[in-house]
Amino acid sequence: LERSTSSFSYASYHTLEEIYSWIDNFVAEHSDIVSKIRIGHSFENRSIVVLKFSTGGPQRRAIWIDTGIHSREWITHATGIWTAKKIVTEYGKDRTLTDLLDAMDIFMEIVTNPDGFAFTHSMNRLWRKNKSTRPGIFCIGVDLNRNWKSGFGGNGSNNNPCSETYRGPSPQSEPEVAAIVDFITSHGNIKALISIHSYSQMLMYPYGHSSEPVPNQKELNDLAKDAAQALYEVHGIQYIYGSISTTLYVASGITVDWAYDNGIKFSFTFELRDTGRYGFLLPASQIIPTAQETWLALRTIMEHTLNHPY
Amino acid sequence: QMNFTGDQVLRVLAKNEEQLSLLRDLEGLKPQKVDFWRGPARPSLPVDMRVPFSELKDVKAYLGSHGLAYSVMIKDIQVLLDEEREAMAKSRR
Repeated sequence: LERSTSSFSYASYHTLEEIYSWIDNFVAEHSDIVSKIRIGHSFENRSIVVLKFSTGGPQRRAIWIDTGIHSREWITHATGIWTAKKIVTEYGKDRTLTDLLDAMDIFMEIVTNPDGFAFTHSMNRLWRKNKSTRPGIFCIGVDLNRNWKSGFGGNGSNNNPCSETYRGPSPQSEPEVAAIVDFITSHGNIKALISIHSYSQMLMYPYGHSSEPVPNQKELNDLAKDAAQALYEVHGIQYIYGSISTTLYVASGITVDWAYDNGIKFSFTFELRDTGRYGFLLPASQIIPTAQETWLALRTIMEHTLNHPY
Repeated sequence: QMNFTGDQVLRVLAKNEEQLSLLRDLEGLKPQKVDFWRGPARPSLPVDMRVPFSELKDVKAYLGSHGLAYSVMIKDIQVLLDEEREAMAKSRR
């Protein structure tokens, strides 16, 4: 296992154990600004861990970022790790990030689906769902991004347990989703939520379950445009942006719809690279370029959240 | 580890809603066989699907018979997975 975060290879993919070990080292090395919170456990009883970046103060306004809800999207976990490191290295140097962390907290869940992620390393690299089982049901797993209580059960989700978009028996039936819902709800002051997926280069906002524009559509669209432009300027990767239902497809019971319906105005979801060659098997050599460009988009959204309190 | 030797990812460009619908039908015709990496959404977006080696002939025939243009995005998934494993092992070393 890696001994410290300085010897950790950010340009490589890692197992769950390596990531959890990195988290422990990272928290120990940056204890003035980072702490680890265990918000629950997975179906197979693995810890669900969140990194908290804070310079102090109780229940500050905060930003939530999650990666890896679909376990085969390895580039998202790797981007999350790089981003976490970037936050601590830029604090005190980057004016925007420093102002942000002086006023707000950032929460990052790097492995949102630990059971699925472990399974991608041990059994099936292309596993997407979690690992929950139910008596009498042959197929395993629920799509954690169809299990949220917003438009649950509607179009773009599936009631067939064998489907990759199986929504589960009821909203928030999955412990991985329930843990986040409980945490964000009890926190009560999350102002932006960013859920990171891969691949196909998109930046989207609610709704997924409906083609009706959300009340803040113009502000979200303008912000998505700015974030996509910031991202493009790093390596020339073009993202399309818009609401989920009009940009990609109708999808019900998804994270960002739930966030928006629960008062988190700045709710976005990314689809990171690939540009059409590797899909979920993006080579590790592309981790850092992907993370670098994503950082600029994240920073744009975070800055807007800081400067537009509500 | 599950072996994906010979499995391919096909990129299909549907011209219209009718062709998208044919791709959606494929999911029903080959349940749990065709894994959509990018599902049939709208004609402006490509559809990527992983097809197991055992189904390749059938699926390509289906696409051909309905005039659906496709290219092979990944020729052999296992080759990429082996490279990925090797890169991880090398990084650890």
